[in-house]
Amino acid sequence: LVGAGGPGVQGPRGLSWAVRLDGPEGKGAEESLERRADALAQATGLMNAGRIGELQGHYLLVQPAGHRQARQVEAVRQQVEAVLARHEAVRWHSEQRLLKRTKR
Amino acid sequence: SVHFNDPKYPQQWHLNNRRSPGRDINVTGVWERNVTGRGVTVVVVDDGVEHTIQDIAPNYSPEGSYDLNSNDPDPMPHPDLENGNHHGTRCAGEIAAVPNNSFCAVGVAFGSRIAGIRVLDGPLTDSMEAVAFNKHYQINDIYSCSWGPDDDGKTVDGPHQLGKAALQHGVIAGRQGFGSIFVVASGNGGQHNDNCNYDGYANSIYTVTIGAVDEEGRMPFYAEECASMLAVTFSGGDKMLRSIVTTDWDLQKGTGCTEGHTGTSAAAPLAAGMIALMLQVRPCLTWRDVQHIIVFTATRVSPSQADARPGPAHFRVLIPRVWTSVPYLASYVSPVLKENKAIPLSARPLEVLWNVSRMDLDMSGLKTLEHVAVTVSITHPRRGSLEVKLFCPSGMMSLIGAPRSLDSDPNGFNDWTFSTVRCWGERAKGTYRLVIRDVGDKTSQAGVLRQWQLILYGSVWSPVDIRDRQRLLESAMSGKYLHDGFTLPCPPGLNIPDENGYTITPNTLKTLVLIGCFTIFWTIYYLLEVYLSQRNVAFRPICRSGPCHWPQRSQKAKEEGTELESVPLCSSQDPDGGDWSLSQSRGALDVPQLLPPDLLQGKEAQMC
Repeated sequence: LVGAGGPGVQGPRGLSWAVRLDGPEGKGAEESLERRADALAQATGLMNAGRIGELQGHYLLVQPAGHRQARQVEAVRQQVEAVLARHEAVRWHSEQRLLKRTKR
Repeated sequence: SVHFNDPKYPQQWHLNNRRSPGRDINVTGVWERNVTGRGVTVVVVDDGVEHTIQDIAPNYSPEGSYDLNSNDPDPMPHPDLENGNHHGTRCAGEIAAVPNNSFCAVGVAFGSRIAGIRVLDGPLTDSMEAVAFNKHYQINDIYSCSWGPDDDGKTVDGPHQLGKAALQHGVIAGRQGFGSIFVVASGNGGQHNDNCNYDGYANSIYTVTIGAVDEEGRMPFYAEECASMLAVTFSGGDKMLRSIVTTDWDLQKGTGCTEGHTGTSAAAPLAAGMIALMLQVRPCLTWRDVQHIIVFTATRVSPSQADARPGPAHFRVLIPRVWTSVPYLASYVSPVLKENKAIPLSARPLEVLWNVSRMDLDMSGLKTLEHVAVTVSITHPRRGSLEVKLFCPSGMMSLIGAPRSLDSDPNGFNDWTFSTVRCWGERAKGTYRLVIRDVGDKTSQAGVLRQWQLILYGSVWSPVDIRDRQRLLESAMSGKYLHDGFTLPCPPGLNIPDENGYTITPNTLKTLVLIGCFTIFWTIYYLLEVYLSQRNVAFRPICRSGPCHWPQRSQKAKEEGTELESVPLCSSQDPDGGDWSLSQSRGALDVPQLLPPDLLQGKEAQMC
């Protein structure tokens, strides 16, 4: 499900955040980071959609599926941003926005 | 001497131009020497690849492929309303269309394997780009990307944080540590007065930025000049000029073959194919070796177009035979230079300088330049009115930010990185000059250069080392090494594991869940049946007082093997005082039914 959503989660059109987590390196680092990502997802009310490709420590947190009013979406956004901003394990985070790319 | 029975091969002028000899990529001689891209995998990152089509199927690499739009391993394009998702298939055909199958056309590297990553047919995010750039990066050697931000003359965009990280990770860890090769098409918005220095993929030092020239070696109407473009190769031009003939999809209006592939989209896959040929000759070329070979061997095709320089592929792809790897990448980053200087509205430009001393470069050992990048923050009420030039210490000028009449964005530039390859090979030490001119309406508000930062990339090679290497290439370009078996040894790559195992697709997951549910249901049903049947029989009063009459077993039950579990829980006692129990074998339990009457005598004391 890495990076693209899956059943039960919002697709790229829903709210999603990429986060970079601080964590140990070496053996067992991946499991430790995965646990941190799960914990962070729980703290933010999002779902951990897994590591972003091959980028160690980078995870995609996505909003669970379901329709929400615009006002609720904004509230969720603010709430998540606040949690991510003050979470000690989060080195960097960025809400995922749609990119416009064209064939040339 | 190369002949193919593919019906459109004679029209593939980019491979063998009979009308204008020399105006092709000169690849047939390489094929004659069995250099066809064998052992190399090129992946087309696009709207999918129709891998079942005859020209693609034999070379298709399912291992290198993925569909990020549907999240499954099959990058088959989906028909859309505009009959538009043929793009990736056309690019794939240019690279690796199978020859001699009487179907359509021939690919530049027809011996290579071709994979597809479908990512452009749906909403795209930074994280998806990051996944695409590293997908199967121990299988895929070259990533061919014929897309990018809008070439509308007003967009400033490029890879975001994750995309940048993925490109960097790809050149470090991809291809067993030799580095993934990212080929990007750029400069497709000439008619909108665009410039590819506003395309972050083109500016990236990790990409091979490719533009287009037409059959006559001229800049097509759609082409852009830009300082970060490494080279150009052939594509279509004006209406009177031929486009690229290649494989097409056969869905919707497609026929499996097209004569109308054009734009820089058509040029970049040709470069990807040529790089595949290079990698067959020397698989251990690093991503920087590939860039160096292009820079050192490309030739100018038009005096009026400083950046248009495709070279004779014939020799270029054989250069790797004598190519030893370039030294490690060295870099220098200046401090963030806070200026807060107004950009004059007069003809006089704003000039700022930064001197890079020998001591500054001692730390990294950087001596000669490759990419030079400048990150700027400028406020301006109309961004398109700015013209940004960078002068390297030698005096070489690069127009790194051309004015764009359509770009009226009022936000200026916020840490935007421009880059140039025009100073490649020059001495890094010296004074760099950034010149910013406002070419717009003189009545508007003046812009302000807030800050800038100079980033130099290069190596420990001295100018003398570069000249030596150029001399070696010149001798190789003479054809000296064509006929002998001269090859340099290749070091083994690193053992870098590809992704974390197999990712289960939603469909597989659903199937597994269904099977799991069915199994659980059947287990519960089965246990319940056993439990109820045992309880019914075990508590029959008749068993307590008299001989135990076993319930009649149906033939069906016997056949199904359910008989054992449905026998009554009897505690049997033989005349000798020994106990019978259910722990004994099914054969033992069958004894009362199967033994002849005489042997049954004395066994009637069996008690429930």
